[in-house]
Amino acid sequence: VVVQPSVGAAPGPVITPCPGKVRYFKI
Amino acid sequence: VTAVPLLGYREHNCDDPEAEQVALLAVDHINNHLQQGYKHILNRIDKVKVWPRRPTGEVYELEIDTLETTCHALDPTPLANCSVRQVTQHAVEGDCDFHVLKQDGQFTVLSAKCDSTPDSAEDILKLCPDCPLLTPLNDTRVAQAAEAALTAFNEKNNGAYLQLVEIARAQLVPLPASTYVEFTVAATDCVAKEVTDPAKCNLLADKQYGFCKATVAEKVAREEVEVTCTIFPAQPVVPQPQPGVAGAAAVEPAPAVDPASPVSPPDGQSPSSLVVGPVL
Repeated sequence: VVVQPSVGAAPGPVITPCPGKVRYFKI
Repeated sequence: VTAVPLLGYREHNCDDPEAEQVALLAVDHINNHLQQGYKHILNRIDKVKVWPRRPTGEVYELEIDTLETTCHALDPTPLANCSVRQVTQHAVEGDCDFHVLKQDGQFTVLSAKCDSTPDSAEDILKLCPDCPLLTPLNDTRVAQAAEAALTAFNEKNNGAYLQLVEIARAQLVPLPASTYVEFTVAATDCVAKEVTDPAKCNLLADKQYGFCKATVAEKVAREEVEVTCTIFPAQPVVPQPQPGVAGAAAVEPAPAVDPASPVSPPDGQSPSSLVVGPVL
Protein backbone atom coordinates (compact mmCIF):
# COMPACT_ATOMS: atom_id res chain seq x y z
CA VAL A 1 0.00 0.00 0.00
CA VAL A 2 1.48 3.35 -1.05
CA VAL A 3 0.49 6.41 1.03
CA GLN A 4 1.63 9.95 1.53
CA PRO A 5 4.12 10.19 4.39
CA SER A 6 1.69 12.23 6.47
CA VAL A 7 -1.14 9.76 6.08
CA GLY A 8 -1.15 6.57 8.05
CA ALA A 9 -1.75 3.37 6.15
CA ALA A 10 -4.98 1.71 7.09
CA PRO A 11 -4.52 -1.94 7.95
CA GLY A 12 -6.02 -3.95 5.11
CA PRO A 13 -6.44 -7.61 4.36
CA VAL A 14 -3.18 -9.37 3.59
CA ILE A 15 -3.26 -10.39 -0.06
CA THR A 16 -1.68 -13.74 -0.73
CA PRO A 17 -1.24 -13.86 -4.49
CA CYS A 18 0.04 -17.44 -4.49
CA PRO A 19 -0.75 -20.26 -4.45
CA GLY A 20 -3.93 -19.80 -6.43
CA LYS A 21 -7.33 -21.34 -5.98
CA VAL A 22 -7.86 -25.09 -5.88
CA ARG A 23 -10.12 -26.00 -8.80
CA TYR A 24 -11.11 -29.52 -7.76
CA PHE A 25 -9.62 -30.85 -4.51
CA LYS A 26 -6.26 -30.92 -2.80
CA ILE A 27 -4.56 -34.23 -2.14
CA VAL B 1 27.65 6.59 -14.54
CA THR B 2 24.22 5.48 -15.63
CA ALA B 3 22.58 3.18 -13.15
CA VAL B 4 21.76 -0.18 -14.74
CA PRO B 5 18.58 -1.60 -13.29
CA LEU B 6 18.83 -5.17 -12.08
CA LEU B 7 16.96 -7.67 -14.18
CA GLY B 8 14.96 -9.28 -11.43
CA TYR B 9 11.77 -11.24 -11.65
CA ARG B 10 8.33 -9.99 -10.78
CA GLU B 11 5.78 -12.11 -8.99
CA HIS B 12 2.36 -12.61 -10.47
CA ASN B 13 -0.94 -13.30 -8.81
CA CYS B 14 -1.43 -17.02 -9.34
CA ASP B 15 -5.06 -16.49 -10.37
CA ASP B 16 -4.18 -13.73 -12.82
CA PRO B 17 -5.82 -14.44 -16.23
CA GLU B 18 -2.45 -14.44 -17.99
CA ALA B 19 -0.96 -16.83 -15.41
CA GLU B 20 -3.94 -19.09 -15.99
CA GLN B 21 -3.47 -18.86 -19.75
CA VAL B 22 0.15 -19.94 -19.37
CA ALA B 23 -0.83 -22.74 -16.98
CA LEU B 24 -3.45 -24.11 -19.38
CA LEU B 25 -0.89 -24.05 -22.18
CA ALA B 26 1.47 -25.96 -19.90
CA VAL B 27 -1.19 -28.60 -19.18
CA ASP B 28 -1.85 -28.96 -22.92
CA HIS B 29 1.88 -29.46 -23.36
CA ILE B 30 1.86 -32.28 -20.80
CA ASN B 31 -1.08 -34.04 -22.40
CA ASN B 32 0.20 -33.64 -25.95
CA HIS B 33 3.44 -35.36 -25.00
CA LEU B 34 2.04 -38.22 -22.94
CA GLN B 35 2.35 -41.69 -24.43
CA GLN B 36 1.08 -43.63 -21.45
CA GLY B 37 -0.99 -43.07 -18.36
CA TYR B 38 -3.83 -40.59 -18.12
CA LYS B 39 -4.40 -37.00 -19.17
CA HIS B 40 -3.99 -34.44 -16.43
CA ILE B 41 -6.00 -31.31 -15.72
CA LEU B 42 -5.01 -28.07 -13.96
CA ASN B 43 -5.87 -28.05 -10.25
CA ARG B 44 -3.87 -25.12 -8.84
CA ILE B 45 -1.18 -22.67 -9.81
CA ASP B 46 1.39 -22.77 -7.04
CA LYS B 47 3.86 -20.10 -8.05
CA VAL B 48 4.46 -17.69 -10.92
CA LYS B 49 7.58 -15.62 -11.52
CA VAL B 50 8.11 -13.58 -14.66
CA TRP B 51 11.68 -12.95 -15.76
CA PRO B 52 12.69 -10.39 -18.38
CA ARG B 53 14.48 -11.96 -21.30
CA ARG B 54 17.15 -10.38 -23.46
CA PRO B 55 16.83 -9.08 -26.08
CA THR B 56 13.05 -9.30 -25.97
CA GLY B 57 10.25 -11.15 -24.29
CA GLU B 58 9.58 -12.60 -20.86
CA VAL B 59 9.97 -16.06 -19.36
CA TYR B 60 7.28 -17.40 -17.06
CA GLU B 61 8.59 -19.69 -14.35
CA LEU B 62 5.55 -21.65 -13.27
CA GLU B 63 4.75 -24.29 -10.68
CA ILE B 64 1.41 -26.04 -11.04
CA ASP B 65 -0.53 -28.89 -9.45
CA THR B 66 -2.51 -31.18 -11.73
CA LEU B 67 -4.94 -34.04 -11.18
CA GLU B 68 -5.27 -37.24 -13.16
CA THR B 69 -8.42 -37.57 -15.27
CA THR B 70 -10.14 -40.76 -16.38
CA CYS B 71 -9.14 -40.18 -20.04
CA HIS B 72 -6.15 -42.20 -21.17
CA ALA B 73 -3.35 -40.36 -22.96
CA LEU B 74 -4.30 -42.10 -26.23
CA ASP B 75 -7.98 -41.17 -25.86
CA PRO B 76 -8.84 -38.37 -28.32
CA THR B 77 -11.57 -37.01 -26.02
CA PRO B 78 -10.93 -33.28 -25.42
CA LEU B 79 -9.61 -32.59 -21.93
CA ALA B 80 -12.65 -30.44 -21.15
CA ASN B 81 -14.83 -33.55 -21.48
CA CYS B 82 -12.66 -35.72 -19.25
CA SER B 83 -13.66 -36.38 -15.62
CA VAL B 84 -11.24 -35.82 -12.78
CA ARG B 85 -10.27 -39.04 -11.03
CA GLN B 86 -12.05 -38.96 -7.69
CA VAL B 87 -10.35 -39.49 -4.33
CA THR B 88 -12.35 -42.69 -3.82
CA GLN B 89 -10.76 -44.11 -6.98
CA HIS B 90 -7.32 -43.35 -5.54
CA ALA B 91 -6.57 -40.03 -7.17
CA VAL B 92 -3.16 -39.17 -8.60
CA GLU B 93 -1.63 -35.70 -8.43
CA GLY B 94 1.02 -34.13 -10.65
CA ASP B 95 3.55 -31.48 -9.63
CA CYS B 96 5.06 -29.66 -12.58
CA ASP B 97 7.68 -26.96 -13.16
CA PHE B 98 7.59 -25.06 -16.42
CA HIS B 99 9.47 -22.33 -18.21
CA VAL B 100 7.31 -20.63 -20.84
CA LEU B 101 8.56 -17.90 -23.16
CA LYS B 102 6.27 -15.03 -24.04
CA GLN B 103 7.43 -13.21 -27.12
CA ASP B 104 5.42 -11.06 -29.50
CA GLY B 105 2.26 -12.21 -27.77
CA GLN B 106 3.07 -15.88 -28.42
CA PHE B 107 3.73 -18.46 -25.71
CA THR B 108 6.25 -21.26 -26.17
CA VAL B 109 7.11 -23.98 -23.65
CA LEU B 110 10.88 -23.98 -23.08
CA SER B 111 11.07 -26.68 -20.44
CA ALA B 112 8.78 -28.96 -18.49
CA LYS B 113 9.32 -31.33 -15.58
CA CYS B 114 6.56 -33.29 -13.85
CA ASP B 115 6.31 -35.85 -11.08
CA SER B 116 3.12 -37.70 -10.28
CA THR B 117 2.15 -39.15 -6.92
CA PRO B 118 -0.89 -41.14 -5.86
CA ASP B 119 -2.82 -39.91 -2.85
CA SER B 120 -1.70 -41.52 0.41
CA ALA B 121 -3.46 -44.73 1.40
CA GLU B 122 -4.05 -43.24 4.84
CA ASP B 123 -5.97 -40.28 3.41
CA ILE B 124 -8.18 -42.47 1.25
CA LEU B 125 -8.96 -44.99 3.96
CA LYS B 126 -9.89 -42.17 6.34
CA LEU B 127 -12.46 -40.98 3.83
CA CYS B 128 -13.53 -44.34 2.49
CA PRO B 129 -12.38 -47.39 4.50
CA ASP B 130 -13.60 -49.90 1.89
CA CYS B 131 -12.15 -48.22 -1.19
CA PRO B 132 -9.64 -50.37 -3.09
CA LEU B 133 -6.17 -48.86 -3.37
CA LEU B 134 -3.96 -48.74 -6.42
CA THR B 135 -1.93 -51.91 -6.90
CA PRO B 136 1.56 -51.98 -8.43
CA LEU B 137 1.29 -52.76 -12.13
CA ASN B 138 3.93 -55.50 -11.90
CA ASP B 139 1.75 -57.56 -9.53
CA THR B 140 1.22 -60.96 -11.16
CA ARG B 141 -2.51 -60.86 -10.36
CA VAL B 142 -2.77 -57.64 -12.36
CA ALA B 143 -0.95 -59.04 -15.39
CA GLN B 144 -3.04 -62.22 -15.26
CA ALA B 145 -6.28 -60.23 -15.00
CA ALA B 146 -5.38 -58.10 -18.03
CA GLU B 147 -4.44 -61.19 -20.07
CA ALA B 148 -7.63 -63.02 -19.08
CA ALA B 149 -9.77 -60.00 -19.90
CA LEU B 150 -8.17 -59.46 -23.29
CA THR B 151 -8.46 -63.15 -24.16
CA ALA B 152 -12.16 -63.06 -23.26
CA PHE B 153 -12.64 -59.94 -25.32
CA ASN B 154 -10.85 -61.33 -28.37
CA GLU B 155 -12.93 -64.53 -28.21
CA LYS B 156 -16.14 -62.51 -28.56
CA ASN B 157 -14.74 -59.86 -30.88
CA ASN B 158 -15.72 -59.90 -34.55
CA GLY B 159 -13.07 -57.37 -35.52
CA ALA B 160 -9.29 -57.25 -35.45
CA TYR B 161 -7.29 -59.25 -32.92
CA LEU B 162 -6.21 -56.87 -30.15
CA GLN B 163 -2.82 -56.93 -28.49
CA LEU B 164 -2.04 -55.62 -25.02
CA VAL B 165 -0.06 -52.36 -25.08
CA GLU B 166 0.05 -51.06 -21.51
CA ILE B 167 -1.57 -51.78 -18.17
CA ALA B 168 -2.52 -48.30 -16.98
CA ARG B 169 -3.96 -48.83 -13.48
CA ALA B 170 -5.16 -51.66 -11.28
CA GLN B 171 -6.85 -52.23 -7.95
CA LEU B 172 -7.38 -55.36 -5.90
CA VAL B 173 -11.00 -55.31 -4.76
CA PRO B 174 -11.63 -57.13 -1.46
CA LEU B 175 -15.36 -57.78 -1.77
CA PRO B 176 -16.18 -59.58 -3.95
CA ALA B 177 -12.55 -60.71 -4.32
CA SER B 178 -11.53 -59.51 -7.75
CA THR B 179 -8.97 -57.53 -9.71
CA TYR B 180 -9.98 -54.34 -11.49
CA VAL B 181 -7.65 -53.37 -14.30
CA GLU B 182 -7.51 -50.72 -17.02
CA PHE B 183 -5.27 -51.26 -20.03
CA THR B 184 -4.63 -50.10 -23.57
CA VAL B 185 -4.69 -52.32 -26.64
CA ALA B 186 -3.72 -52.01 -30.29
CA ALA B 187 -5.39 -53.56 -33.33
CA THR B 188 -3.45 -56.08 -35.40
CA ASP B 189 -3.75 -57.37 -38.96
CA CYS B 190 -5.33 -60.65 -37.72
CA VAL B 191 -9.03 -61.33 -37.41
CA ALA B 192 -9.75 -62.09 -33.75
CA LYS B 193 -11.82 -65.21 -34.38
CA GLU B 194 -9.30 -66.73 -36.81
CA VAL B 195 -6.12 -66.33 -34.78
CA THR B 196 -4.19 -69.50 -34.11
CA ASP B 197 -0.78 -68.00 -33.37
CA PRO B 198 -0.95 -64.44 -31.95
CA ALA B 199 2.81 -64.09 -32.38
CA LYS B 200 2.25 -63.89 -36.15
CA CYS B 201 -0.07 -60.90 -35.86
CA ASN B 202 1.38 -57.48 -36.58
CA LEU B 203 0.24 -54.08 -35.41
CA LEU B 204 -1.43 -52.04 -38.13
CA ALA B 205 0.81 -49.57 -39.91
CA ASP B 206 -1.67 -46.82 -39.01
CA LYS B 207 -1.76 -47.68 -35.34
CA GLN B 208 -5.23 -48.00 -33.92
CA TYR B 209 -5.46 -48.02 -30.15
CA GLY B 210 -8.17 -48.87 -27.68
CA PHE B 211 -8.82 -48.72 -23.97
CA CYS B 212 -10.29 -51.52 -21.85
CA LYS B 213 -11.68 -51.73 -18.33
CA ALA B 214 -12.05 -55.16 -16.78
CA THR B 215 -12.97 -56.89 -13.56
CA VAL B 216 -11.70 -60.41 -13.13
CA ALA B 217 -13.12 -62.38 -10.21
CA GLU B 218 -11.62 -65.65 -9.04
CA LYS B 219 -14.36 -68.23 -8.59
CA VAL B 220 -13.99 -71.88 -7.69
CA ALA B 221 -12.12 -73.50 -10.60
CA ARG B 222 -12.94 -70.66 -12.99
CA GLU B 223 -12.53 -66.95 -13.65
CA GLU B 224 -15.42 -64.58 -14.16
CA VAL B 225 -14.45 -61.82 -16.55
CA GLU B 226 -16.26 -58.60 -17.30
CA VAL B 227 -14.54 -56.43 -19.87
CA THR B 228 -15.43 -53.39 -21.93
CA CYS B 229 -13.18 -52.01 -24.65
CA THR B 230 -13.40 -48.81 -26.65
CA ILE B 231 -11.45 -48.56 -29.88
CA PHE B 232 -10.30 -45.02 -30.59
CA PRO B 233 -10.48 -43.66 -34.10
CA ALA B 234 -6.94 -43.09 -35.38
CA GLN B 235 -5.97 -39.47 -34.91
CA PRO B 236 -3.76 -37.50 -37.24
CA VAL B 237 -1.10 -35.74 -35.20
CA VAL B 238 0.32 -32.45 -36.33
CA PRO B 239 3.94 -32.22 -35.14
CA GLN B 240 4.31 -29.27 -32.81
CA PRO B 241 7.28 -26.98 -33.31
CA GLN B 242 9.56 -26.92 -30.30
CA PRO B 243 12.17 -24.26 -29.69
CA GLY B 244 15.79 -25.25 -30.05
CA VAL B 245 16.78 -24.06 -26.61
CA ALA B 246 19.74 -25.75 -25.02
CA GLY B 247 18.76 -27.75 -21.99
CA ALA B 248 15.07 -27.72 -22.82
CA ALA B 249 13.32 -30.89 -21.75
CA ALA B 250 9.92 -32.23 -22.59
CA VAL B 251 7.80 -34.33 -20.26
CA GLU B 252 7.80 -37.20 -22.72
CA PRO B 253 9.78 -37.36 -25.92
CA ALA B 254 7.24 -38.48 -28.48
CA PRO B 255 3.72 -37.60 -29.63
CA ALA B 256 0.80 -39.45 -28.10
CA VAL B 257 -0.19 -41.17 -31.33
CA ASP B 258 1.91 -42.08 -34.31
CA PRO B 259 1.78 -39.39 -36.97
CA ALA B 260 -0.20 -41.59 -39.29
CA SER B 261 -2.86 -40.68 -41.77
CA PRO B 262 -6.40 -40.95 -40.43
CA VAL B 263 -8.07 -44.32 -40.69
CA SER B 264 -11.79 -44.81 -40.98
CA PRO B 265 -13.35 -47.19 -38.48
CA PRO B 266 -13.98 -50.64 -39.96
CA ASP B 267 -17.21 -51.08 -41.91
CA GLY B 268 -17.74 -47.34 -41.84
CA GLN B 269 -18.87 -47.46 -38.21
CA SER B 270 -18.89 -44.32 -36.15
CA PRO B 271 -16.52 -44.22 -33.18
CA SER B 272 -19.40 -44.64 -30.74
CA SER B 273 -20.46 -47.85 -32.43
CA LEU B 274 -17.02 -49.28 -31.70
CA VAL B 275 -17.70 -49.35 -27.96
CA VAL B 276 -18.13 -53.02 -27.23
CA GLY B 277 -19.10 -54.79 -24.08
CA PRO B 278 -19.50 -55.87 -21.48
CA VAL B 279 -18.43 -59.40 -22.33
CA LEU B 280 -19.26 -61.85 -19.60
